[in-house]
Amino acid sequence: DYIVVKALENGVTISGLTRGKDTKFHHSEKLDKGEIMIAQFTEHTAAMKIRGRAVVLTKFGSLEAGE
Amino acid sequence: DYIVVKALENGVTISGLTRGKDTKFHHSEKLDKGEIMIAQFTEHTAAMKIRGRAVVLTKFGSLEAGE
Amino acid sequence: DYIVVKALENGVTISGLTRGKDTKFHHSEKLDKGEIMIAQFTEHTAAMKIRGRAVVLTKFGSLEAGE
Amino acid sequence: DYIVVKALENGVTISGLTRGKDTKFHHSEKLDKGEIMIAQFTEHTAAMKIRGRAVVLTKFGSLEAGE
Amino acid sequence: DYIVVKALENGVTISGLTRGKDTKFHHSEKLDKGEIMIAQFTEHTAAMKIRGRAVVLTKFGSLEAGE
Amino acid sequence: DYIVVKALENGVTISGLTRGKDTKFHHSEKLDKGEIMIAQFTEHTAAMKIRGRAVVLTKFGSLEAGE
Amino acid sequence: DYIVVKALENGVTISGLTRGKDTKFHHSEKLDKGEIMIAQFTEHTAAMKIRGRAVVLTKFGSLEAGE
Amino acid sequence: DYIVVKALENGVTISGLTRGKDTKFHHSEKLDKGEIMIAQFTEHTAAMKIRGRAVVLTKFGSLEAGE
Amino acid sequence: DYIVVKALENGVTISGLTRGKDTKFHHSEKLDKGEIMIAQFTEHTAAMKIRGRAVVLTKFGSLEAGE
Amino acid sequence: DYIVVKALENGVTISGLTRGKDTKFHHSEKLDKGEIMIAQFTEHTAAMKIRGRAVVLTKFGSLEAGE
Amino acid sequence: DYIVVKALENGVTISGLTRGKDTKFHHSEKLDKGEIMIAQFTEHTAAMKIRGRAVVLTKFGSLEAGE
Ligand SMILES: N[C@@H](Cc1c[nH]c2ccccc12)C(=O)O
Ligand SMILES: N[C@@H](Cc1c[nH]c2ccccc12)C(=O)O
Ligand SMILES: N[C@@H](Cc1c[nH]c2ccccc12)C(=O)O
Ligand SMILES: N[C@@H](Cc1c[nH]c2ccccc12)C(=O)O
Ligand SMILES: N[C@@H](Cc1c[nH]c2ccccc12)C(=O)O
Ligand SMILES: N[C@@H](Cc1c[nH]c2ccccc12)C(=O)O
Ligand SMILES: N[C@@H](Cc1c[nH]c2ccccc12)C(=O)O
Ligand SMILES: N[C@@H](Cc1c[nH]c2ccccc12)C(=O)O
Ligand SMILES: N[C@@H](Cc1c[nH]c2ccccc12)C(=O)O
Ligand SMILES: N[C@@H](Cc1c[nH]c2ccccc12)C(=O)O
Ligand SMILES: N[C@@H](Cc1c[nH]c2ccccc12)C(=O)O
Repeated sequence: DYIVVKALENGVTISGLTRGKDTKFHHSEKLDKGEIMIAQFTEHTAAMKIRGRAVVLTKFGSLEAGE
Repeated sequence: DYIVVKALENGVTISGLTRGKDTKFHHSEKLDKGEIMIAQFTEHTAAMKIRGRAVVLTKFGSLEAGE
Repeated sequence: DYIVVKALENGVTISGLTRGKDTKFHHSEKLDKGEIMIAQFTEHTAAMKIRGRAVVLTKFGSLEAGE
Repeated sequence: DYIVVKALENGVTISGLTRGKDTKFHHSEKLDKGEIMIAQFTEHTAAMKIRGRAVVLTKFGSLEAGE
Repeated sequence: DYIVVKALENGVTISGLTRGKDTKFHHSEKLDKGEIMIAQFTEHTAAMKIRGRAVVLTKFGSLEAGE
Repeated sequence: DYIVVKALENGVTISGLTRGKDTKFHHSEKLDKGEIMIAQFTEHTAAMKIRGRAVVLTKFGSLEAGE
Repeated sequence: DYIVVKALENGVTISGLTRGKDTKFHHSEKLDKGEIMIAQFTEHTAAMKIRGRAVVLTKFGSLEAGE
Repeated sequence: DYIVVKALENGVTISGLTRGKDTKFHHSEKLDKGEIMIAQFTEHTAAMKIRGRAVVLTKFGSLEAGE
Repeated sequence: DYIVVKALENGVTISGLTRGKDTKFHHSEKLDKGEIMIAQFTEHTAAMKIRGRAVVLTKFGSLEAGE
Repeated sequence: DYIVVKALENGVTISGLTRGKDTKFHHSEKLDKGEIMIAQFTEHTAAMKIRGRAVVLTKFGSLEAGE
Repeated sequence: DYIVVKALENGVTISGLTRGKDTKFHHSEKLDKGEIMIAQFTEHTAAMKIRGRAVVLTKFGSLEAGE
């Protein structure tokens, strides 16, 4: 299982939230406009949070993040 | 298995309910307007609750939370 | 396997019934109007019961609970 | 594997029949009009019986119980 | 794997045939008109036989038992 | 894996052929007109033979046995 | 995995070829007109041969054997 | 996984090629016109070769062998 | 997983490339016009190369080899 | 699971991000215009980042990287 | 999982990149015009790179490599 994020502006972040009893950010990857990140769910990543204007592709279709 | 939540206003929360004999909240993640969270079911999360105005995507399609 | 419940009024409950020889309620989660709960079947939950006016999504489609 | 039952009148019952050499009822859950039960097949439930007016959803589609 | 049987008259029976070298009936469940039974294949049930007027749903579609 | 047989006349038989080096009949179930049998392939049944007028449902669709 | 053979004339045969280094016939089942045989691939049957006029159903569709 | 071959003339052959470091023919089955052979890939058969005029059915559809 | 090759001219070859650190040809099978070869990926075959005019069927559809 | 990247200009990079507690780049492959890279998620690659003008194919469809 | 490459000119290369901490080329297979290569992902091949004019088939469809 992975998701795809394409930044529509600079400074978009895709953050990984820890798996386990605690839930906190373990990494935030910054994307510049036009850059694409493809990120899996893993042993360490049980949730993700996307901030900034971006296209987000998941198994449920395409969605735009941002105001 | 994961779900996708896009906040349509500030202060949307997506809460994880514990797996096991007891059912209580282990974490509530706050989302600002436009932010997107993608959250898996895990060893610690057997149910989720979404409050506030948000788009919720599951394998059964798209649904809007909120009054 | 999970189901999705969206409350259409306050006081909707989604109750988990125990897995095993005995069948009794182990937890009832109250939902206010507009709130959405996504609940898995688990080691402890072999059946669920929904009361009150709500939209219920399962792999068989959408159904409305309530009179 | 689960089925979905929505009661169309009070007093609908969904009974679980035991798995194993013997076949007998281990539990009968009463549903009031409008209530929805979602029940899995389990280690203890190898068959189910529905009585009273109800909508029954299975992988083969929707069917109405009752005269 | 399960099948669904809805009785269209009183006295419909769904019988389980034993798994193993021998083939004999281990249980016959009587259904009254309108009642619905959902029965799995199990460690003890390798075949089923339906007698009387009933709707029978399997993965191959719907079929009516009875003369 | 199972097949479905509906007898269109009395005296229809569905016979199970043994699994293993030898191939012989281990059981022949007689069906009267209108009766439906649903039979799995099992540890003891590697092939089946249907004689008499009957509707036979398999994963390849519906077929009529008989002259 | 199984195939379905319906004899369109008397004397149709469905033969099982052995699995392993050697390939020879271990059993030939004769079918009379209208009879239907459903045969699995097994530990002992790695190939099958059909002779005579018959309808043969496999996962690739329907085909007629015979001149 | 199996393939289906129907001979359109006498003398069609379906040959099995060995699995392992070496590749050689371990068996060639002759088919007369109208005969149908259904052959699996096995521990001993990693490839097959068909010569003569025949219909060959695989998961990629139907194809005719022969000049 | 297998592929299907039908030679459209004499002298078509389908070569197996070794699995492992090294990549070299372990076998080249010659096909005459009209002959069909069905070849699996195996413990020893991690890639295949087809030369000469031929129809090649894979899970991605049909393709013609040759100039 | 793999993705496909086709460079639409020189200097496109596809970077692998490490799997585990830390997230950093372990390799960046440069692609010249027209070159195609097909890259799997692996024990060492839990996320990928694409920079420069390129076509990116994932299970969610086709997307163009770059401003 | 495999991909298919058909060379549209001489000198097309399909290179295998190593699996593991390091990423380097372990083999480059040259294809002449019209030749087809079908290559799996393996224990040693975690990514592939295609250079020169070629048709490349993957689970995401068909794509042309080259300027
Ligand atoms: N640490 C949590 C992360 C998480 C997953 N899904 C969630 C839903 C809500 C809140 C937190 C989460 C867990 O492993 O389960
Ligand atoms: N603690 C419960 C959480 C839960 C899952 N599904 C439910 C349905 C209703 C009530 C509680 C639940 C469990 O592990 O099963
Ligand atoms: N305790 C029961 C719960 C149950 C599941 N499905 C049912 C159907 C009917 C009645 C009870 C049930 C069990 O584990 O099986
Ligand atoms: N005790 C039976 C219950 C059952 C399942 N399917 C049936 C069909 C007919 C009669 C009984 C059954 C069993 O485990 O197999
Ligand atoms: N006892 C038989 C029951 C059975 C299954 N499929 C059949 C078909 C025909 C006759 C009997 C059967 C068995 O386990 O195999
Ligand atoms: N005893 C045989 C039964 C069988 C299965 N498929 C067949 C096809 C042809 C002849 C016999 C069979 C076996 O286990 O394999
Ligand atoms: N004994 C052979 C039977 C066989 C299967 N597929 C074949 C194709 C061709 C010739 C023989 C066969 C085997 O186990 O592999
Ligand atoms: N002995 C070979 C047979 C084979 C399978 N696929 C092939 C493709 C080409 C040449 C030979 C083969 C093997 O086990 O791998
Ligand atoms: N020996 C290589 C064969 C191979 C598979 N896919 C490839 C792609 C390119 C080059 C070689 C290959 C391996 O096992 O991985
Ligand atoms: N090292 C991280 C890489 C990662 C995967 N998905 C992510 C989403 C966001 C941030 C980092 C990641 C991990 O193994 O989980
Ligand atoms: N050696 C790397 C190869 C690789 C796979 N996917 C990648 C994406 C980007 C860069 C390198 C790679 C690995 O095993 O993971």
